[in-house]
Amino acid sequence: PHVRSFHHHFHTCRVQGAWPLLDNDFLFVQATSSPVAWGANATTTRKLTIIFKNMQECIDQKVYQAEVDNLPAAFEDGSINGGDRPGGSSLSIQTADPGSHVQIQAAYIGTTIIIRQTAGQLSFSIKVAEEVARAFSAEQDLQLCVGGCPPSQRLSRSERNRRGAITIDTARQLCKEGLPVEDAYFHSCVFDVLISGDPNFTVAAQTALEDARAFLPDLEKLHLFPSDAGVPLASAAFP
Amino acid sequence: CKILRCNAEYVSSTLSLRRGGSPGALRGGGGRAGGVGSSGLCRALRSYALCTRRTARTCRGDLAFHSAVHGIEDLMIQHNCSRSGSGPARSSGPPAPDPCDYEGRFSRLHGRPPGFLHCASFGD
Repeated sequence: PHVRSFHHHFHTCRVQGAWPLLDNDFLFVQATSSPVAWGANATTTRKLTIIFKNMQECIDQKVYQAEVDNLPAAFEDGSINGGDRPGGSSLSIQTADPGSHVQIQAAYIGTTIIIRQTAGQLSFSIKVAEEVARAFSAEQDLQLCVGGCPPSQRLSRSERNRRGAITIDTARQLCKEGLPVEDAYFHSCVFDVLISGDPNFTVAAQTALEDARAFLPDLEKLHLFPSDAGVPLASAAFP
Repeated sequence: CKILRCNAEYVSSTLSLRRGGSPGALRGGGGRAGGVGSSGLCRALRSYALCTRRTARTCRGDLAFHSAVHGIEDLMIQHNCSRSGSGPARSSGPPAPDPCDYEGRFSRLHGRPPGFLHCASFGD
């Protein structure tokens, strides 16, 4: 998957298996990814697990799990809020498009999470209070949202240089329709469409940009360009 | 019977509300809550009462449980706590900040809204 971190790293990562996106005193988020095709370096997220840790007067501990083709609009115990405590309603879950979209509002920690399914993969997007995102100890130092992907997990330029069934010009045209600015999201889109051969992958990058527009406090940082470390130079990588 | 767990949760939730008062835990007998803000105490007592109700079935006949239930009753009367979600009948002053509304609490505490961060993972 492509990972945009809190500090505007933008990496295209392998991260096969289960990797922590977030691991702090309030939240634990884990993404499980697998290769898009046998032997491929590119992987895609098939499962997301989110643990909302219990908070004295607000919520009981709640677990949310989504997998491709199973995006429930409820927590694992079937509830849709934080439980019976006085502040239980400060955690809620709803959907605007059953099976494709889930939004979790965690007002007790100033956090909003959106999970989407497009083209057979899961996307994760979060807006979290800065103080909450920083509430972790030295042992919780592997968080893709904090430091981006470890160098060993980033796809190198040559590894990204794999041709799919669609030509680069076709991929660029498909992506350009929904992503007129040729930024990191555009390059991710071209990369995804090339690698998967599936035009539906354009939606993943488009909705990720929409979420960034909604969640970023400073829209100056909305568009990241290939000069930033680790951005998939899909168009440049495929001369 | 999980009454000891209820007691522990009550003590930990009122520790942050205390101002140097002695721990007024309801361990096995009607305790006294030392130096605790009333609205915060009312909320902690409601949580405590809820906890005892949830473990009531398995604590029948347990002295610690019955003492705790009576102790909670006494403290709620003593501090004029309401049974529903609001704190004691307040004569004046701004409403207590909702501990489960992060943004409201942060703004009240710092005089400015909190900062936010964004992260995303998508595609392949």
